[in-house]
Amino acid sequence: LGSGASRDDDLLLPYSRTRARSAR
Amino acid sequence: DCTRVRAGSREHERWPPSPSNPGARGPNVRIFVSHFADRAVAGHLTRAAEPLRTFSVLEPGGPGGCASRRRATVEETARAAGCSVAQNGGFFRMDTGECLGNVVSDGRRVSSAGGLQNAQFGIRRDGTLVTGYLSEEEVLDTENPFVQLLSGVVWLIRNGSIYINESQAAECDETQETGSFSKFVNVMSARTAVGHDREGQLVLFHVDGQTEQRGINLWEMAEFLLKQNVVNAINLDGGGSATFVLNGTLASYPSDHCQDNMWRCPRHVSTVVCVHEPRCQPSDCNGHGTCVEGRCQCTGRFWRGAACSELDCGPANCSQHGLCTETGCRCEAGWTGSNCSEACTSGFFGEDCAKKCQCHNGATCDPVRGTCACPPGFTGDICMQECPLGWYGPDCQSPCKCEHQCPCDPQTGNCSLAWSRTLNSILSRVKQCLPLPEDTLRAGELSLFTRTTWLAITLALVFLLVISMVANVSLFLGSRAARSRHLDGAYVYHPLQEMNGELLAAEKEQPGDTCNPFKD
Repeated sequence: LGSGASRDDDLLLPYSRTRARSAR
Repeated sequence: DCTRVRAGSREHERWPPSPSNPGARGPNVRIFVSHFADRAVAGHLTRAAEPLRTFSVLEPGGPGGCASRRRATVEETARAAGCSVAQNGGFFRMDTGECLGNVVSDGRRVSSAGGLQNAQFGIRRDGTLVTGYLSEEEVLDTENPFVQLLSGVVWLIRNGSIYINESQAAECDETQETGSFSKFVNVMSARTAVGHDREGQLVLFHVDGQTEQRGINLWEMAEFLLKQNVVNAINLDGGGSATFVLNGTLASYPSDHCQDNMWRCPRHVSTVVCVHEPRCQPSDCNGHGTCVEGRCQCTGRFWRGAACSELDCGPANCSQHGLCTETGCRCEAGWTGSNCSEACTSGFFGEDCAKKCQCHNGATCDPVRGTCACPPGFTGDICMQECPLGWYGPDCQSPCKCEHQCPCDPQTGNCSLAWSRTLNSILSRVKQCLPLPEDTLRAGELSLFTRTTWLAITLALVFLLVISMVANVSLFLGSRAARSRHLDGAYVYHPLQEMNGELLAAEKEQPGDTCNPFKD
C-alpha cells in the first residue's frame, strides 16, 4: 500500500522486558 | 526464561493425517464481525484441507530470512511465495529481528528453541499434526521429521478443551496476577491463532484490534474457536503484528501507526503462516518425480511414496541377495536375476555373475570371488601339481591324519599306508610305512607284493641258483675222475716176456709194494 514502515507501537509482549533472569 | 527440556517426551497432541481428498478445493475463508462482551470484533477464519500439501511456515522475505534477522511485511513474504491466504506467524525480537522459538520451513530446520517450553504447532513428514509442548529431542527427530513448525505462546485448546490455565503454568508465568504474562493472556488486543479441526483441516484465526482498546483476549479467542469445532490450537503473535493477507493483498486493519500517525501501517514481522495450492513436499519430489496438482508422480519403476523417496523392488525384495536401487535389484556377488534369486552358473562369478571364471584343469570357481579351488589331489596356479606328501583334498589344503606322519591318499585322505617296523628296525630302530593288508589296489597297479618281498624272493632264487651251480660243478668233476679210474674204452697192450719164473733185477730191489704195474 506504499505506506512505509510502521511505528511498532502496539506491543503485546508475553514477558516483561525487565525480566533479567537467565534461562534455567 | 523458561526451563529448557532437551530430551524425553513432553505434553502434546498428535493428530493423524486425514485420507487424501483429490476433489478438495482451495482454502475456505470466512469473514465475521462478532460480539465479545458487547464489543463488535471483525476477523477471518480460514480452513484448508490436506495441510501437509497446502500449509507452509515461511521465513521473512523468503528462505534465509531468519538467519539474516530480516523483517518483512506479511504481504511481501506472502506475495513472493504465492500464498492465497497468509497471516503473521511466530514471535520475534523487535530490536534485532531474531526469530524466536522453533522454526521449520518447508522441510528446512531454520531455528531451534533448545527445548524452550512454549506452545508449538507443526506438521511431520507423514502428515501428522502436532500441537503442544516438545522437547528438543522431539523437535529434532529424524525418523519422522517436522516439515513445518513454529512456536507460539499459550496453548489455547487441547483435544477440544481450553488449556490456558495449564499453559500459564507451563510457559513460565510469573505467578503474579498482575504480571506481564497474565496481562498478556487477559488483555484485549488483535489476535491470531493456528490449529486444526476434527476433520484434520488446518484452521487460521485472525481478529483485528488494538491492545487495551479493541479486540479479544485469549479466553474469548479459545471459546470462539471451540464453537468452530477446533480441536487443538495455539496463540500466535498479536497486537500490531496481527496481519491478514488475502491473495497477496492486505485484508485486515493493522493496529500499528505509520510514521504519520494519521494512518495505520502493517508491521514488518518475522515468520508467516501461509496457505497455498497443493504442493509436493518437497516440491521437487526428491528429484525422482514430477509434482502434479500437489502429488508426486514418481519416475522410473522403483521409486514410490508420497515424496518419491522410497525404493520398491517388489515383494521379493531382491530375495535378500541384493540391494534395491533406482534401476532395480543390484545383486550381491554370486547371484543374478531380476530378483537376485538365481545363483551364478558354472563359469561365472561376482556381482550379477558378470565376470567369467579363469580356472583351469577342472578347478572349482568360487561364485563370489572367482577364486579357483583345485580338484582333490592337486594344487598350484593351474592345478597341475600333485599334493605333497602329508596333504590331501582340494588344493591340498588338508593335512593327512595318519599315524606317525604316514602319507595318505591325496584325493580322499584315506590312510593307505600304516606305520610298521621291519625286523631290522627292532635292532636299528628304523621305521617305515608299509601298505595296509586290507587296502584296495589303486588302478594300474599289477604287483601283488611289495618291493621288499620281491627282493627277498629274488635273493632266494639267486641263492638256489648258486647252490645248484656248485652242485652241478661238483658232480661234473667227480664223474670225470671216475671215468679216468675205470679205463673206460682205452687199453694199453703190454706184450708178455718170458721170465722163467725169475723176477727182473729192478723188481727184486723194491720191497713191500707188490703192485704189479702190468696187473690192473
